[in-house]
Amino acid sequence: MFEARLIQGSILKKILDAIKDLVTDASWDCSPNGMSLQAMDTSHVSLVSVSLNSDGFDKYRCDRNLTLGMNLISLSKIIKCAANDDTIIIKAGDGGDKITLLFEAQNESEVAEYEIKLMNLDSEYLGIPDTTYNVTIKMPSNKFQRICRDLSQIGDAVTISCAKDGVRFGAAGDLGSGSIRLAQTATSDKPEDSVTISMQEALCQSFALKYLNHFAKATPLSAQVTLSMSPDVPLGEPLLFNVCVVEYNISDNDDENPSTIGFIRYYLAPKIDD
Amino acid sequence: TPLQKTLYTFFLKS
Repeated sequence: MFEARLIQGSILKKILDAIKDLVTDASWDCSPNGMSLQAMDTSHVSLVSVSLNSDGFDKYRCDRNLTLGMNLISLSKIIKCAANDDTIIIKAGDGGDKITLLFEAQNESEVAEYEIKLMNLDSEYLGIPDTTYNVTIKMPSNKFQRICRDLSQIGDAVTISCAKDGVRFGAAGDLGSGSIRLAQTATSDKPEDSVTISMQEALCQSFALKYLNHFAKATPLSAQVTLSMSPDVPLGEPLLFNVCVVEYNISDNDDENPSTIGFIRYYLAPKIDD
Repeated sequence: TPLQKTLYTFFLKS
């Protein structure tokens, strides 16, 4: 028996909006610790990992580990039927071939019930090494979204150059070139507006904007985004780990005491000069 | 044009 109740159903809507255009079929792994999902896009260039802790739910019961494989487009269509302020309840029986979604209106006078068919997915599961990244940039998520969108007008790839005092996002294409430079901010009253750079060495790497624009769909989940990267190592060195990790924390919207209840992490392989 | 790497280069298939 599995049952998870989320008063802020809008969080699930935002999560689906953030992943459904990147991966179509994926499995939710449900355990007593929470719900998680990991899937690659069809070209195997990016991977999305979502985690929601059990204590982020208002009620959570998971008697045994379950894998709920489903089409995310279908799930998204059904989740869209919930109002933003609805409570969403996910229920699954043991060994069933479907899950039930209940949407409770705030005044509890209306309950909508939907069922979605489950799929048996033979998904490829990649082991993500526990790695330390040399460069971490924290910045406002809406600024990151804007930069990726604007630079897509110029070229297919963004080159991220990071030094201690700031980070530069640049793109070049047939029409010309463009760049945006962000300086690290002094400690401010508004942490959500701050740009923080933590680094061991300077870095310059290129990534496909098509994917970063997909990742930026998670912007409504979090005011800040964290980019983690490591620099290239010369040829002949042991295998480098220079994927870019774009991370959004998932918080509950408790204004007085917000707490992190999970995350979305996107991993993106770099573009490398031949 | 730069080559697009895939994640198989970085992550272990498990």
